[in-house]
Amino acid sequence: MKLIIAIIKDEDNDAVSKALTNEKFRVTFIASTGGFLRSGRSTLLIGVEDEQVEKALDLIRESCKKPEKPQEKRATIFVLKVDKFTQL
Amino acid sequence: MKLIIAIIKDEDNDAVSKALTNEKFRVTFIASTGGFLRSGRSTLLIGVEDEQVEKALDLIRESCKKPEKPQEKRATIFVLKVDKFTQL
Amino acid sequence: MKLIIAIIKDEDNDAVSKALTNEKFRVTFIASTGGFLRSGRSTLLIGVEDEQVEKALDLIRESCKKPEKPQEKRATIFVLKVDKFTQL
Ligand SMILES: Nc1ncnc2c1ncn2[C@@H]1O[C@@H]2COP(=O)(O)O[C@H]3[C@@H](O)[C@H](n4cnc5c(N)ncnc54)O[C@@H]3COP(=O)(O)O[C@H]2[C@H]1O
Ligand SMILES: Nc1ncnc2c1ncn2[C@@H]1O[C@@H]2COP(=O)(O)O[C@H]3[C@@H](O)[C@H](n4cnc5c(N)ncnc54)O[C@@H]3COP(=O)(O)O[C@H]2[C@H]1O
Ligand SMILES: Nc1ncnc2c1ncn2[C@@H]1O[C@@H]2COP(=O)(O)O[C@H]3[C@@H](O)[C@H](n4cnc5c(N)ncnc54)O[C@@H]3COP(=O)(O)O[C@H]2[C@H]1O
Repeated sequence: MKLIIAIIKDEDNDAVSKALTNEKFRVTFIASTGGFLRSGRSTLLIGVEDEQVEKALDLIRESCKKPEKPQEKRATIFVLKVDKFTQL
Repeated sequence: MKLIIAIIKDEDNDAVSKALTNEKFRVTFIASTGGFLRSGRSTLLIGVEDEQVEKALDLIRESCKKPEKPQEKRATIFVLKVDKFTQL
Repeated sequence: MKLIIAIIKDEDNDAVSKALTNEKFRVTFIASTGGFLRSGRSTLLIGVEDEQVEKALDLIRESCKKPEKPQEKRATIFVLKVDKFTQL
């Protein structure tokens, strides 16, 4: 199990949420703010099996709009190893 | 030190917060939204000593209400190894 | 790449944000609440190169106001190893 932490623009929330849940991915959305431009961003927590990481990242890349400014990216992604995953 | 990331229903916030802080656990609450049902969830950050993980999970399990829908769980839990913990 | 998760008081947000972004650090802010005092806290996600961790922590320590209550700290810090970092 890996935990993907993905930071996307608020405007991409609906498209990304649909793309991930349609493919049976589980995701939790957290409202957040970019430190530099102070604009609305969403931080997504997505717990996936190790071999599903690339598929989840492809779905995020394809469902985010191409950013207008040249130096901005669609999404910032951290993948973390999970020591233990459980549902109570 | 381990970092527990626990996703619970908003309605369980007060009971879980009391249960954890009464037992001297430290916890930070983050408002969040489930990707599928779009309902209110809380993401808890709980930094604990390695040998305290199971006790914290027991407290969460016992203080969350039993979900109504059969496929829903009380809490979704990710336990991450912490490389460094400090307070400035 | 390491992921710093820093929990600070809301009142220190502006000073910490300026200090980090002036030094070219990237940071995402998440509104949160302390479990015990129920007061406003911010959870910062700061992805940094391994050798930049200490510099980021120094900037946070120097830009937070000294807490009034003796047992309260300026910031609570978790540093996590990152398995994979990418921007899409
Ligand atoms: N200190 C700085 N000096 C000069 N330029 C800076 C800068 N910090 C950010 N930028 C630029 O401004 C854009 C928006 O940054 P912001 O912090 O508002 O919003 C950021 C932030 O919320 C998050 N982010 C990016 N890298 C991060 C990291 N290493 N750690 C945590 N959050 C990150 O993703 C959003 C989009 O980042 P992206 O790289 O696409 O685009 C960034 C980047 O091109
Ligand atoms: N691996 C993971 N990574 C990140 N967050 C996770 C996660 N697993 C669960 N969560 C979080 O916990 C909430 C409850 O999940 P649970 O599995 O009990 O209950 C879930 C599950 O039974 C079902 N579900 C979720 N996603 C689904 C999907 N893509 N397809 C079908 N059913 C789904 O709907 C219920 C509510 O889901 P919702 O997304 O609103 O809310 C989810 C989500 O916020
Ligand atoms: N291991 C950890 N995991 C996750 N989050 C953590 C954490 N350690 C600290 N935090 C976060 O940092 C805030 C400040 O913690 P600090 O230790 O400076 O200052 C704390 C501490 O001196 C004391 N405190 C916290 N929990 C306690 C408890 N269960 N019993 C007794 N005192 C507690 O009250 C102050 C305010 O706590 P509050 O919960 O409102 O707010 C906490 C919490 O949001």
